Amino acid sequence: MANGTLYTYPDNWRAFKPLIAAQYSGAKIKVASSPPQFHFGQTNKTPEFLQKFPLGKVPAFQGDDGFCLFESNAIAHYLSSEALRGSTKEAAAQVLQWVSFADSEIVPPASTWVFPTLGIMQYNKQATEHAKEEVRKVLSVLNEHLQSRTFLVGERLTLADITVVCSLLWLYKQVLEPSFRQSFLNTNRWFITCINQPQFKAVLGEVKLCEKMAQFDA
Amino acid sequence: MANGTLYTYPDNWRAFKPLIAAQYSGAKIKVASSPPQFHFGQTNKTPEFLQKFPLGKVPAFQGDDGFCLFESNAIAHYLSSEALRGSTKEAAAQVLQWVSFADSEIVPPASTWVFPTLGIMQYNKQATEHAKEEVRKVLSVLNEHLQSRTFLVGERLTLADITVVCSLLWLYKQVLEPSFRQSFLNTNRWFITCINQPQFKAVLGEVKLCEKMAQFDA
Amino acid sequence: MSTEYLSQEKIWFDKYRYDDAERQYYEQMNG
Repeated sequence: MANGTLYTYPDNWRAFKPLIAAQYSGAKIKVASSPPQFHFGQTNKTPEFLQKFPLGKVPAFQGDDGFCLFESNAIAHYLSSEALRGSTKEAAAQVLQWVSFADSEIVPPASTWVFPTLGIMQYNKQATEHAKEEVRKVLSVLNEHLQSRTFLVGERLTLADITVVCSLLWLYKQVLEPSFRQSFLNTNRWFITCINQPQFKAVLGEVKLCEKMAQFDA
Repeated sequence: MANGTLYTYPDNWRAFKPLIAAQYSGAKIKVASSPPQFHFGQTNKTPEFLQKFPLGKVPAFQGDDGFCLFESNAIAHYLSSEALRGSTKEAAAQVLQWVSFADSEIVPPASTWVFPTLGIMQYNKQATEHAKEEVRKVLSVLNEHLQSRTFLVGERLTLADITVVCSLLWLYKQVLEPSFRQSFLNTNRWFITCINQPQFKAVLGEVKLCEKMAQFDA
Repeated sequence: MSTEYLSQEKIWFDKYRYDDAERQYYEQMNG
């Protein structure tokens, strides 16, 4: 079993992916997210950290056996069980398909829409409106796919569900108010099914869905 | 063996990844990249294409058995052999680490720098200068890593090398002139070793390294 | 020819700005 330490800052949605995967696989993960174990902005700039993790980015994982890994998708895959990775060649490829989909189709518009509401980025009306349309398209693709499915790949929950749910978290918490998400009933049902799994709750706690679309925080 | 049809437009660096992987695994791939088999901008907007590939993006793969897959990294992984995917859990995770690295750390700055030189995007001095610094950092991370290694993961070529080489192709062909790339000897050696493999040549043909950094094409 | 197709690729050109902003936000949050 791949036990070890995950370096991250608190509440990092990218770190939730490996942590939820570990809940399913039974991997024992120590989270180093606050001093003295880890101080984001300082520890990850030290020579010893950069020697192990050359980009200085988090989440970063070090196994008890010394094996080091960066990039959250790789860490989540490493900490997963075979079932989570996809038990056939086809399922394994479909898991990677949805993992790529999350990074290339969800993260960019989700960041564009949500960051200004958190005060992380300047608000830009045109960029936000475009991002809303991109998000609508993503939710619609998922809604179609989940029309006749409970989970994204095969009959059981996989790393595909964990990855796509985590990439949608900020959207569902911050801006997908009921009037916006009402057209995507299958996607909503799937998202709620996942976050109510005990393995998700153990990491995410109670996820409160957005009631009123947050506006940008000037 | 996963034989089938790859839909793409000609000379698509994202399609090169599965095609090179297939050269190693022996998968038989028919490329549909020009009429009548496939007309980019038309075929990928038809209902039957969108029914199989809901995003309408290419490359897209359909196996002779009907199995459909989108997202180039998933297709490349599916068409790979076990050896290319990484034969141990650790190696498989490291392959995914470099695949993620290519998409998140190389593709954005590489596109920002190269696209204006191809005349397909407005030139923006500040963005280009920033992209050059990011590319320098990427080449340096690879240079360090390849100090004592022939390939990125383990002792043999894997999907990590195929993916990272393909994401660097436009840079090495278009803007990494000798004076720029001379500080990254290990990366250059590794890149040339890969493109000279017969399986790469079969897909890429002769790759001519940039002699003079292309400037933006006003 | 292919460069004309290339222009239709979906690339997150601004990714570095979002990465930097997110990093600064969480660095501040973590004091």
